[in-house]
Amino acid sequence: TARIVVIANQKGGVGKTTTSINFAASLAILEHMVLLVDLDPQGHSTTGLGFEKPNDQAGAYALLTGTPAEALVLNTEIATLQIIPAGKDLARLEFSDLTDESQLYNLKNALNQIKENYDYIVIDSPPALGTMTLNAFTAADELIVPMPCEFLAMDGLVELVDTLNAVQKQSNPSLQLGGILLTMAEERTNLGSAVANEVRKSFPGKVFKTSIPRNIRLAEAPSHGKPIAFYDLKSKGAQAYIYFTKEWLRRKKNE
Amino acid sequence: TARIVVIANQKGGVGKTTTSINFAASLAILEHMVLLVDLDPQGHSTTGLGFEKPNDQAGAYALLTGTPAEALVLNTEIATLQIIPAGKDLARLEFSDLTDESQLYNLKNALNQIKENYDYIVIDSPPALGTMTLNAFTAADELIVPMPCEFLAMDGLVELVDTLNAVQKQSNPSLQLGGILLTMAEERTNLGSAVANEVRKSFPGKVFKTSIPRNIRLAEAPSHGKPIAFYDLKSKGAQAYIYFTKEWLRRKKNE
Ligand SMILES: Nc1ncnc2c1ncn2[C@@H]1O[C@H](COP(=O)(O)OP(=O)(O)OP(=O)(O)O)[C@@H](O)[C@H]1O
Ligand SMILES: Nc1ncnc2c1ncn2[C@@H]1O[C@H](COP(=O)(O)OP(=O)(O)OP(=O)(O)O)[C@@H](O)[C@H]1O
Ligand SMILES: [Mg+2]
Ligand SMILES: [Mg+2]
Repeated sequence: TARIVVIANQKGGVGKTTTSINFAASLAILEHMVLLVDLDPQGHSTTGLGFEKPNDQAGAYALLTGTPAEALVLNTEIATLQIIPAGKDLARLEFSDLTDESQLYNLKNALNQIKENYDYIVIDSPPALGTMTLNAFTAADELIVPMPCEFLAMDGLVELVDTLNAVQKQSNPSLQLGGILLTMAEERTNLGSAVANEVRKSFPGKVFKTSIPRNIRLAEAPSHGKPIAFYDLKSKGAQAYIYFTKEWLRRKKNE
Repeated sequence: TARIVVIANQKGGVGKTTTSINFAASLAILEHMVLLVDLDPQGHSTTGLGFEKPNDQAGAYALLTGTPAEALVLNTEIATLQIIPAGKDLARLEFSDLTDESQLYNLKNALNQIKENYDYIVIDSPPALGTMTLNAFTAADELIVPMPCEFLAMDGLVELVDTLNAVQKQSNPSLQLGGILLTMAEERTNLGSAVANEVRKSFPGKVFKTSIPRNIRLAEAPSHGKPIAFYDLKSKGAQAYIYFTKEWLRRKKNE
């Protein structure tokens, strides 16, 4: 049955979508069966792979409101990668009253029907700790946190970990912190290496050895609707995501 | 009475906070009386100026729930700049039922009491088109949209403009698009100049001539709790925000 991984960080623009697309694509290229679920009303995993954003009759909105998952899955160019896209209607499902726990299990229940069809399910989340992200935390086995080596991005880690702990106590005891992935890494700057060291100290053993360098090809690939490996395989960005994926798979084997 | 400017873009990590802090600080340095309102539960305008994030008894949460604004304003190092900070409690005020218009006027009503005390009020908003951002749109005279020259950031502009139009029809007919500020600009890359040209074509006359270059000092300044002008006045980042502020003031004079 599939291992479900949520890519999350409430800080905006840290590389959640870029990581979701390229981690899912790299797993698929390494011949695992993968489903990418876009849970962000911005729908950037959707457009980043060249899909139209759905209305409320399809995609993630339909998934969370009871349409069987199997009817919502779309094929991509990669035989072993499928996607459930997202559109702006998804924002209508954000509830402010987060104490109403019943709303937090919609995704978990929906994915239970199709978990058998995949090795891995990767979930892209919006820049907030609201209903979509909490649904993803409740459904997932593991959380991966993309983080640029910047001060403001580090500020939110405490709250993200508090949310992880709260979900473990409430709705999903088996959710684990898979690790922190340093993105847009420019460790050669003082700020970059200072932040990287701070994060490695605060989360010993939890920062992936592979970091993703800043690489313009990663920012270009979504405009072509392709994962980086299909846009420019030789680029530093593509190679970094493949290394990261292999490091992640090795860690899973050793656990 | 103060002109109220909201800095918004639902795309994450585009420079909303960096622009809010440094535009407000530059206006204050040019001897205008300025209030910066942090309306993002992440509280990054708050920490970026060296303040603690408040609980629900102070700051923006208290402002939106009825405490008089004058009691919530804090002084900064700059005599002509004051701030109303934000903390995570603010997220409790995000309502999913956005058709309930009564919730959209809380900020406008709260700021009406203190507008006379300032020349400009600058509002930082979260990466979403939810209740906080709609409150800011309802209270504001003008919207400034920070935008990096990246494909995914361009994708959200249509929805942002749709929201602007909806607010103009519903809760604030006088809200104008002040302009688009190109941030983290690396126009020497093909992607950068392609996106910049596309945006200038789609929004004729609305893209500010000054763009903010990518400059590591801008990412360092918040870790020192200071606006860039007080951290490194000679840096490209500080100079760009002062040029931008002067361009904006000239535009206001000529309108
Ligand atoms: N390693 C990288 N090098 C260069 N550009 C990158 C890199 N990673 C991401 N980007 C670009 O930076 C921007 C932000 O990345 P992305 O959209 O993936 O972040 P996000 O966390 O998903 O944002 P949001 O919070 O809006 O969902 C995008 O334009 C993306 O193309
Ligand atoms: N011109 C620039 N040059 C270099 N770094 C920048 C620049 N502008 C912003 N940054 C850095 O990029 C990151 C994103 O900027 P910022 O936090 O201001 O964006 P935001 O839109 O407010 O993000 P969010 O969507 O999370 O509120 C921050 O770490 C900031 O320090
Ligand atoms: Mg994203
Ligand atoms: Mg911000």
